[in-house]
Amino acid sequence: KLGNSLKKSIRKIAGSGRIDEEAVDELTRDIQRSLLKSDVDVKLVKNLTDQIKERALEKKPKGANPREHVVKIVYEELVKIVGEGGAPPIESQDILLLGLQGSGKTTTASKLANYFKNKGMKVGLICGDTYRPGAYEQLKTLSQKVAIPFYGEEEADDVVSVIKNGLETLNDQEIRIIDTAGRHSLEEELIKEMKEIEKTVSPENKYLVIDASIGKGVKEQAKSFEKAVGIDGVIITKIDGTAKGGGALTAVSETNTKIAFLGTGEKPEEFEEFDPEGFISRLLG
Amino acid sequence: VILEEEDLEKPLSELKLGLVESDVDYDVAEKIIEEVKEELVGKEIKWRKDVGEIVEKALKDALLKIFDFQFNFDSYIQSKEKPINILFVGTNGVGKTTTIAKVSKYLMENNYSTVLACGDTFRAGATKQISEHGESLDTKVIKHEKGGDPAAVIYDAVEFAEANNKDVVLGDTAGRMHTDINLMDQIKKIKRVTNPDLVIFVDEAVAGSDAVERAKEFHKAVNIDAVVLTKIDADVSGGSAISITYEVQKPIIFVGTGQTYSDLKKFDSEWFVNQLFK
Ligand SMILES: Nc1nc2c(ncn2[C@@H]2O[C@H](COP(=O)(O)OP(=O)(O)OP(=O)(O)O)[C@@H](O)[C@H]2O)c(=O)[nH]1
Ligand SMILES: Nc1nc2c(ncn2[C@@H]2O[C@H](COP(=O)(O)OP(=O)(O)OP(=O)(O)O)[C@@H](O)[C@H]2O)c(=O)[nH]1
Ligand SMILES: [Mg+2]
Ligand SMILES: [Mg+2]
Repeated sequence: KLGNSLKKSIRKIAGSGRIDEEAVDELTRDIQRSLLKSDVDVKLVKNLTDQIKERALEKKPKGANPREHVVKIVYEELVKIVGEGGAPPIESQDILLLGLQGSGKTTTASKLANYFKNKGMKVGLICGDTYRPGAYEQLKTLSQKVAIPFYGEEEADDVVSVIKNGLETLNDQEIRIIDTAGRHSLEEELIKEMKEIEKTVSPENKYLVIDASIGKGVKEQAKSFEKAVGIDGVIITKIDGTAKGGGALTAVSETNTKIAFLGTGEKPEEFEEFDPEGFISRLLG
Repeated sequence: VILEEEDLEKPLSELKLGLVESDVDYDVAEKIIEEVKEELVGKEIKWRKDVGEIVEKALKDALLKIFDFQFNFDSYIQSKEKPINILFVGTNGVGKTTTIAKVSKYLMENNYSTVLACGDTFRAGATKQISEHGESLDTKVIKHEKGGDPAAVIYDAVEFAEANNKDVVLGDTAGRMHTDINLMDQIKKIKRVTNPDLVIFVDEAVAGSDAVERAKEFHKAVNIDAVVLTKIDADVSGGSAISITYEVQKPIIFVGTGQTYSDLKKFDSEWFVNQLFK
């Protein structure tokens, strides 16, 4: 489960037959570097490796192989932060997709709709982005691709009224997914708009859509989205690149939620329910 | 007083952590700090208590040196034979299309005429997006059928520019992951066929250490000439500017400071490095 760079330092621990402080020090340094390179927040990395070191040097369970003991600890401590998968229940709900510019919301909206459709639900997509040139066309085309009913108003600029009309028009759908324009914490007008949208829709689930390559700025973003409207889950996109998604750990700890899905490409089927194992071993490089 | 390694350990490791916390890639931060250390070890200073200040100044100078290039975009555009063909590349969602619209506006304000080439023949709404920009800017957009050959669109745009005395062709391409072999082959082919005068790599300031990886891969594939770093208006420290520049050793010519046409500024490395030390 651990990447190649950590396997070497793990072997050093196993080789000594017992767990010595120097080997554990070297291992935690290697873990720190891997996690920092994966964009995990510095404080989180420090707390995590302190925990790992403390537990690794405790008396290990009788008969346990030292190497497996330490690997198990590293894994458990990461799962504590990452959490288990948080896929939504398969039932009637309105879902709002929020996030930074270009994070993958519109693409994810159509993937999520397709996901529910494959589970037998009736789903509708609403274009709640009245800013971006071509946003209407983009979501409309994606909706057609997965044969999902779509509502949008191409020339409109009152996003709240578009969304109201969409909810009304698609009221025979069990699940309605609303795509919104990209925004970040310093864009006051857009944050204000997001609050108005949230009040209008009162969605069961608000997902923060985050690019796997996001850096340290994720902390501020997650905090401000959480503070503005409250987040119910995180969706990580573009994990098919080389980015490890370390920013996701910060996002879930700032919003106190779980990772619901992973986007693994541009096609509708490139979408998976979050599973901690693969994610963590990737994180450890 | 001669500076020894032990005198430098603590201030250097604190600065390294500072760089990493500002989103500079871990390995790049390590290399830069290592170079600063080599520069300072054995150096003679007046008072040992000044070590912290001296180390910080040395790091500032090292960072400024990373951004020291001779390339001037404005003089390049002015002196280069027209039409100039500029290709924009990068991963998904970083801001290529929006940047092209902004660069077009910038050039038009400097009395150059532009042609936008919709080389993204893949993504839903791509043609519509760039066409709307072309309409708002009142500049020509060349587009083909969806699924068409991106190289052919850009080629047509250059032909159009030559026939109509247009100054600059701005070629958009679809976002692509540097890990996708087929798409990286495609971008290599697009470059080979359309023979751009400049290849501009677009990346976002909100990205963490992955910015280095993708800059490296795109540079290997198509030999980048310059970089545009977008979204610096978001709450970011912009360490990726350092990582990318250190890695590909090419200038950042513009930064994106928002979503409208006027949100394009020249990259000011002095201002940027000073920001980092605040
Ligand atoms: N490789 C890859 N590309 C993705 C993934 N998700 C989205 N994309 C691409 O990322 C780019 C941006 O996606 P969009 O859906 O337009 O992003 P957005 O958040 O709606 O952007 P704004 O509305 O401008 O804020 C597009 O090129 C998508 O095809 C993914 O999981 N993997
Ligand atoms: N805040 C901010 N947003 C930006 C900036 N540059 C681009 N954007 C936004 O980022 C999003 C993506 O921009 P695009 O121009 O579609 O990005 P792209 O690289 O062409 O995307 P693909 O073609 O899908 O790969 C849009 O919502 C833009 O408005 C910037 O400098 N600041
Ligand atoms: Mg969108
Ligand atoms: Mg584009």
